[in-house]
Amino acid sequence: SVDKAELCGSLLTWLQTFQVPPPCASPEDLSSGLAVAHVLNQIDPSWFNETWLQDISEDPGPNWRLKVSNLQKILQSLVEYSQDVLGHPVSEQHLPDVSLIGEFSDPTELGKLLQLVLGCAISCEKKQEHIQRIMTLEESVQHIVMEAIQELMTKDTQ
Amino acid sequence: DPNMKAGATSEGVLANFFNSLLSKKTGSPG
Repeated sequence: SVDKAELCGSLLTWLQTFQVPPPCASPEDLSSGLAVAHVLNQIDPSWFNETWLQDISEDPGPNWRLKVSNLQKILQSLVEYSQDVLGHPVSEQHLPDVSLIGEFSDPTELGKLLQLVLGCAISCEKKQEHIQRIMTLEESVQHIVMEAIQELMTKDTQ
Repeated sequence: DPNMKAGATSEGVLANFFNSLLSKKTGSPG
């Protein structure tokens, strides 16, 4: 299967193409969930809407419990979106341990979270825009993104 | 040049994969 820590690096590169206001250059930047929430708001603003976005704590600072709370809300919405909008329930092995992301910025678990965000981007109504943007990335990054999508598809059909 | 050939093949694989995703129905990644 795809090395999730390596995947994290490539998906960080992809995430930066969204140009969201919160910084998203490192796993530490993403540990509050704020940047991921803004990316999801761009992916599908009707589901991950402004009201939903406002429920994500703007500045959890060093308080890892607040970060984990943000990440739990994001993961729950991602799971519901996959199930209810995309018709693809998230299988258990793809669920990240958000406490490890909030407390330690764990790249392996973050890679799993970003893989789910990727799954939404390439299946949502605006998927054409997102896929075409992926195709402008460096070839090595595209390869890892492709493997991550294939892994999601393979596990989905099992 | 074998390197160029490998690069072209790799590019082709990526293009095929992402183009096939583009042609799939929305909401059906698999």
